[in-house]
Amino acid sequence: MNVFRLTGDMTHLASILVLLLKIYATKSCSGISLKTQELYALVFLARYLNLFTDFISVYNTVMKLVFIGSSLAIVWCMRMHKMVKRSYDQELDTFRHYFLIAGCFLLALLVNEKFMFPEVLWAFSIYLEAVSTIPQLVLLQRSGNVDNLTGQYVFLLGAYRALYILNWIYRYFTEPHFSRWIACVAGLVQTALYADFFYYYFLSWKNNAKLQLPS
Amino acid sequence: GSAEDSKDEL
Repeated sequence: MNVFRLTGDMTHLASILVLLLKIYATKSCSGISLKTQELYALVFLARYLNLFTDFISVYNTVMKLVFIGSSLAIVWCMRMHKMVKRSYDQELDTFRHYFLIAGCFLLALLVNEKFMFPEVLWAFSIYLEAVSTIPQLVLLQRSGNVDNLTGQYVFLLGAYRALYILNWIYRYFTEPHFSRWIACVAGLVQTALYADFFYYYFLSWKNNAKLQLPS
Repeated sequence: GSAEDSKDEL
């Protein structure tokens, strides 16, 4: 564990807590893409299959349970909670995320570290996570103004993977047989997808203005 | 190999 990875995990956890705060405090999920939340739940379920078979550390196990539990709770909330689901921007959240799932699964079958079931699923979860935020970014551009908590949520979500890239660079130089090119390339793509959001988020912070994404 | 230890990250 290094400072980049720990900070990355804490940033990821913070993004989930901000999203839970938004939904719980405002009883609203306006501006949040249900499709992105479903993709994240799938990412965690596909990646953390080894939760009960390979014990790595208490930290690792606890965080996996938190990520799986929170992502499923958010999907449940947005689908079933009568007050929350009323605020869901159904007509704006129309990105065809099933194509992302199919595409990532096909890619995982072709490009993986070992053609074994757990490895293919792990690669699938890495590729899927890289594109999971697309429905959310599309929704933000369509919905124009973004409320503060939603903006902070998306910012933290993007920032965590950027910190993971620093973690991979650090491990590459400090660990002899470290090779994580699948996660690294996918992480670069994932972070690059946030580039224009980061730019407008920075502008809104610098000018102390409301976050506006050009539609 | 890399496949085993790649599971130490979240």
